[in-house]
Amino acid sequence: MKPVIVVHGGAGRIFKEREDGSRSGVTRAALKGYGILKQGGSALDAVEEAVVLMEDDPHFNAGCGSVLNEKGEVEMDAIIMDGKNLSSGAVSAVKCIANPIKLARLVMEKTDHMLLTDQGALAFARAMGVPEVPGEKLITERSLERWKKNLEADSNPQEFQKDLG
Amino acid sequence: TVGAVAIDSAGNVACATSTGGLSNKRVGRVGDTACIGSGGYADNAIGATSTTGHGESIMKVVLARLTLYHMEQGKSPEEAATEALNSMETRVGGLGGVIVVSRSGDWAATFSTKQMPWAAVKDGQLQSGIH
Repeated sequence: MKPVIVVHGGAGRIFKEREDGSRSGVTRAALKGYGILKQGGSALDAVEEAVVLMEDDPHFNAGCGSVLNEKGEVEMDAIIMDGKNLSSGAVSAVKCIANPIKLARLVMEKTDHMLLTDQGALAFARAMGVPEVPGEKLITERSLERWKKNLEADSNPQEFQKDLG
Repeated sequence: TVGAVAIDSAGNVACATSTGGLSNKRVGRVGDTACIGSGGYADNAIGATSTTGHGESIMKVVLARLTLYHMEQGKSPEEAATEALNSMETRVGGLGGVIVVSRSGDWAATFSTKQMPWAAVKDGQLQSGIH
């Protein structure tokens, strides 16, 4: 089988000044994943590493650079799935974790569950030795500005984001 | 939201999706990404998908598994993703994007929003886009 990888950086609206950064981010992620596949690595490793690279890239709404919740915190969700045996792992509403996709994979490989959430996911991360990062380290200037803007009286973030992801 | 789908030299497929969710979201609001079949799905018998867009809409149509359903009916990745996104838009008014790789190594990056950064590598050839 000839290996293939496809990545995305989120559907929605990309403002002009962010197009180059977004485009180079997805390109780097695809090449990173393809490098793993070319060396005989698994599709699972390839998708995990491609997503880790984009979680670490502040251009994207995941990991560092995530948008903020109503309280101004980064609160993240992630899922990973292996087509070989339909096994899957996911985490939701996790904070202070740099790479939620890595935690999702641990849920898949180290538990009998499909999804761990919030405090349970955090306790599991600690048990697995996954390092916690201060929440502020995941907040970017841009996400903070956007959060503040959405707090203004005349803003309507739900309406504005009805087609964003 | 970010995501990846892949097929390796052994023919195994996988998907991964990660997100910060919606800006100023209610504390505890969980969208499609963490829900299997909505934020992503992978089955060696069909292929793998990762989705992005308005989470509540994606969950209502179970977008990732719906895309693979259309492929099971014989549609190509591109046709299947387009069909699934169209039904999401007509049924619940939501917009979004889907990346797909099939068990035979065909792929698609399709979206109904204004933009979606994407990149793909096959046979050593890199392709990417945003509009």
